[in-house]
Amino acid sequence: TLLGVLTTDALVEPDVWRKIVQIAVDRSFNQITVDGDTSTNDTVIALASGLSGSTRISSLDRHEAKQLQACVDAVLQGLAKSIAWDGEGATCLVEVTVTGTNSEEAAAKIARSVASSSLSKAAVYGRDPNWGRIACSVGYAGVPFIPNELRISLGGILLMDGGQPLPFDRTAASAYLKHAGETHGTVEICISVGSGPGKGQAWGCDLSYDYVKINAEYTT
Amino acid sequence: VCASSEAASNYIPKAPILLPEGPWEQVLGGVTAPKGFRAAGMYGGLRAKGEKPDLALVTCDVDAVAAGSFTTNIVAAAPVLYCRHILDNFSAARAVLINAGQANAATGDAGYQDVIECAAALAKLLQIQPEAILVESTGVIGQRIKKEALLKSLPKLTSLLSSTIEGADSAAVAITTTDLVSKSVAVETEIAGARIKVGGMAKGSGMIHPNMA
Repeated sequence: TLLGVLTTDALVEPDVWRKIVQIAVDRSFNQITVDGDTSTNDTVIALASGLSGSTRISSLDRHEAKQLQACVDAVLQGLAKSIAWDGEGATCLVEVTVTGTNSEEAAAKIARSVASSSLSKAAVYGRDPNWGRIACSVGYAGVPFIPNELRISLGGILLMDGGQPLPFDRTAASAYLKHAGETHGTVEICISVGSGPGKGQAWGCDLSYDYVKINAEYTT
Repeated sequence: VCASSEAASNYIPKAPILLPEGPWEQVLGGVTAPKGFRAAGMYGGLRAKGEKPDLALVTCDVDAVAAGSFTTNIVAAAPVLYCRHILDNFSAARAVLINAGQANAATGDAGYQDVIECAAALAKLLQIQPEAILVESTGVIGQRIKKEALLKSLPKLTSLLSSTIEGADSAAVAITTTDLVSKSVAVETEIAGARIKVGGMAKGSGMIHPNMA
């Protein structure tokens, strides 16, 4: 279950605040996954005291609203990433960045599809630079794209470009994954599916034996 | 019962917070960093095992503009139904009460009544309207809140409320379940010449695939 409480002393109108919070939730908590199970209890409550003495923010179109939006996005993304980092049994955080779609939503959808893939997650735990599983989870995300424009890199190592698998240093790519696992660091997967302006991110973690152990012992 | 908020905040380590870069700076304090907020966390005897803090409270000294985002799981827990109802009808809130140990999900009408009773008891202690209180629960699904333990703990919990970093940290620990680390962060920035802060805390480790609206 994900629970969150957000506070601010910015002065903001209720309808604007509710929109800012939902947009930020969509860009953060709704973009993480550990095990694919949506809880009965996921809740984020956000309170704005208005005590900072700032100008009242009464429209989403105002520059001040965009500034507040960016701050709320940052705080929730920071927290969201720490949840994925702390996923049950996880040895590393997996950050998936997708570019080249026609919209932010489409990119976010692909990114989450990759972060959610049990096979990709297991491959990361196995320190296997398995571009095939990543490509597969891009393909079933539900966002149309031209396969020949697919590009995949892992920690800066290009694995696929123009829809074609590339020769790459498998030992180095595996070492990258191993190092991330040993240091509880971050594995970065970058994907491009075209030349559109859309960009989105999602965060997950690897899938280890411990995940099963923890949840086999945690009874309902 | 933890003797102090400092003891509660040290129960588990803090998570590394991977904050994106931008025109803000990270500051200490979590949910208590912005002006007007206090927080506390304590062990209230709700957890099945161990004595890690399991009750948290965040309050605002004034009516705060309130927003919420909730699971879209149709089998939503009682506190989710309660909060959605409150936020459908009111735009301000003063407190968020959170328990770990029991999710109070799939508990039917009795579970919903538990939420109402907990909110009413806290409202009386804080001398505010029950509608100004929002509730979050996490833990084992299918179990109602250990209500007697919770109600008995409320006077102590309210007495621990603090605007300090320790207050925020203890609350961040008290909301955790299988989490190995607590998650708390705050940033400060300037908007139209005024310094504003945004703080937050979260918990989550398993059953994580949010789809909130």
